[in-house]
Amino acid sequence: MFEARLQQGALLKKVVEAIKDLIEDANFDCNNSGFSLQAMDSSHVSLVALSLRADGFEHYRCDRNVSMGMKLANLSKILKCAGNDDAITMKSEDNGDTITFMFESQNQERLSEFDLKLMDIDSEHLGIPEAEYDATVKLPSSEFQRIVKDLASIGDTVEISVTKDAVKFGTNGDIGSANVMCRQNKSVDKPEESTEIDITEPVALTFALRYLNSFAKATPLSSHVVLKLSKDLPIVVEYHIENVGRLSFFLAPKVEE
Amino acid sequence: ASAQPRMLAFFKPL
Repeated sequence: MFEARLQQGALLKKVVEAIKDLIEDANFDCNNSGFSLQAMDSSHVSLVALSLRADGFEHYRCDRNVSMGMKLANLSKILKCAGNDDAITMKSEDNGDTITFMFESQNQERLSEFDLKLMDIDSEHLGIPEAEYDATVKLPSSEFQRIVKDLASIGDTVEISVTKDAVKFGTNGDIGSANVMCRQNKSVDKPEESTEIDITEPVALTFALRYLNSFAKATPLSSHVVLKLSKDLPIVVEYHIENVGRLSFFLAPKVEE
Repeated sequence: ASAQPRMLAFFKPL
């Protein structure tokens, strides 16, 4: 059987809220090392990879590898019934056709159980090679969310350019243009506001703002977002979930025709 | 005009 208890159930709620508009349905894969998901959006333009480590759960048991297909909209409906301070336990029997979500309030006075029917979902796993990136930028996730939202009101695409001192986001549209620059700032007194740049090669790539805005729905998961860029490779937009794992999004740069 | 490549152009099925 599979059984996993997450004291901070809100994390699971936030993960599902972050991906449910991008991905319709997905297989959640459980094995000894943890709970993971990999899925593409319906147009196969972007990829989501979630990984929650077994040791990030207060209790984790997985007797055999299981793949549980779920419709994200339905999973979201159920997780919305969990309180933000609830602990969430997921349970499924081997070869079972449902997964049970148990919500426990902090004072343990309220216990609720919801069963979600599992589905058979065809999905192919893609191999994501380990890569050294030309530039890695770590910036406050709320800042990134604000930038991609603001720029989307001007244009459809953003050019992200990284030099050793700053990262620049620029767009053009019918009404005009916009540029936002964030300087490197390894602020020690306010680490949550720091912007850190690690670069081997300056890089400038153009991405669809629509997808970056969708990725930014993961903002509540982490104080910072990490952007990894290399020429002609998909950008990685990564949210680290403290002590538990990470949620990563991939999007290829636009190419001139 | 610019085009949006798909993920399969970069990552191969396992």
